[in-house]
Amino acid sequence: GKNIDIGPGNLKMSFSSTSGQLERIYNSKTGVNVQIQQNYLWYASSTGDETDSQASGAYIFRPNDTSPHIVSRSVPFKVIRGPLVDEVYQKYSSWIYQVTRLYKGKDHAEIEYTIGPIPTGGGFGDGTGKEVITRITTNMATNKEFYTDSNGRDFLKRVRDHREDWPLNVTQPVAGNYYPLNLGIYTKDKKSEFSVLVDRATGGSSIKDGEVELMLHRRILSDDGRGVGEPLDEEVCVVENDNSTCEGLTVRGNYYISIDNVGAGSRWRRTTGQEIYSPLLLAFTHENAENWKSS
Amino acid sequence: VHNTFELGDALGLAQHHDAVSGTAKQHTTDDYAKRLAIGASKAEAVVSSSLACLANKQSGDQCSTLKSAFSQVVVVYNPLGWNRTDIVRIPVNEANLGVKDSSGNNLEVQYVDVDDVTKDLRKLYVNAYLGLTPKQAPKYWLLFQVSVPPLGWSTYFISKAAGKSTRRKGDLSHHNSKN
Repeated sequence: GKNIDIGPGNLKMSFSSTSGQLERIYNSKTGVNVQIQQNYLWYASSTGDETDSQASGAYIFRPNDTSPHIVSRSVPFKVIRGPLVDEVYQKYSSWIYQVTRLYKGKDHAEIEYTIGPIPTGGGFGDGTGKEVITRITTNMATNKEFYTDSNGRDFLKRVRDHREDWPLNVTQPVAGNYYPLNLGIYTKDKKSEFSVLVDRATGGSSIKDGEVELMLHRRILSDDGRGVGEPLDEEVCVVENDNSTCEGLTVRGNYYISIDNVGAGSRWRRTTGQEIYSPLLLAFTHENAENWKSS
Repeated sequence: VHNTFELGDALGLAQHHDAVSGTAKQHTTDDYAKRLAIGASKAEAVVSSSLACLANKQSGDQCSTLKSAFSQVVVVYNPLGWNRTDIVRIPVNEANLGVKDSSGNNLEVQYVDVDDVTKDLRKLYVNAYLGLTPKQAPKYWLLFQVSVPPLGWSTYFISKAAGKSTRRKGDLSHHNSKN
């Protein structure tokens, strides 16, 4: 019944041993301690309605309603500990898998997600296009404000349901608050900052105070009529013995989370953002170690 | 006869905004995938023949077979302007390898089993895009910590460790720091 704490360094993550869910993240060096939950959910893609025929598609994000569907409240998980990395493996469903890694000497967590193939139809789905997000919920009082990068450069303040330059009439409470992410997103309150960096361009938002969500994968059955002329429903096909079997795409990627004292997160976001974009490069050869000349 | 030009061309095409964002039609996406697969296949041949020349051997699978006479040399390059200490992970088939730095110091290493989801993904995509049935998937990730100067490189040597492996079974990950 106790929680399971992982992390070989200053940063620790605490998981519920009963639900398998993340419950707390804290840094013993900085003293930052945040209650946190993380989960996977999906928005049902709109196919158009009486007021607006616009469907969700490759270019347009338009969910059917404002509340996404949760994938799983309880997660089977496995913990692996070692001198260099602690890992938590979580299987949210048959099509969502996650590994959380805390490395020695790093004050952030790396989360590797594997999502897909998203079930949509063909006998094993429900005929609904799905747009899959991860949502991270903290106990921070963020006052409708969050920050996203501007094309990989400065983080700009975003205010939910508000634009600085003109009176905004909100017709899409979720999609209307989504912003493009190239580097990341963060929120803060009077004590702490909570930052998420991404390894690829995606969309993200903070739909409620204390929350951050990232759009990670989409599989949609309608075309949005904006150019491509096809639903965003790509498949990968395997041919064996002249038989072809196809399934939806699977995505795998990483995002990185950090907690810092307020004002201290920008250094982490800048340096780690560069390190994600420019990783160490490895080259291999075979040689007798004594003969090897690094030149 | 081998070159990496086709992979370069395919990667160039895949920078189109439709390729990046998923707004290409399916037949165009199929074409991207086909070109990438052909390019990757030819580049793989370049790497294999280069390794065979460097190791003065004609064996096709250099990376998975570490001979005692040779070390696997790993050069780590840091493209950024500050010192970096990081943990690298390399797929291997054996759990009795040791890692030394360029001064001959033994490093602490950790093995992590390659999980089934990763193995299945590899099998699916290698089959779909290269038309190959993959050989045995790597069993483990070998992890060790590297330190690299700004805009510079460090060299590490992986070789079979002397003595019996200390790899343990169970949910704990495995390490053989004594080696």
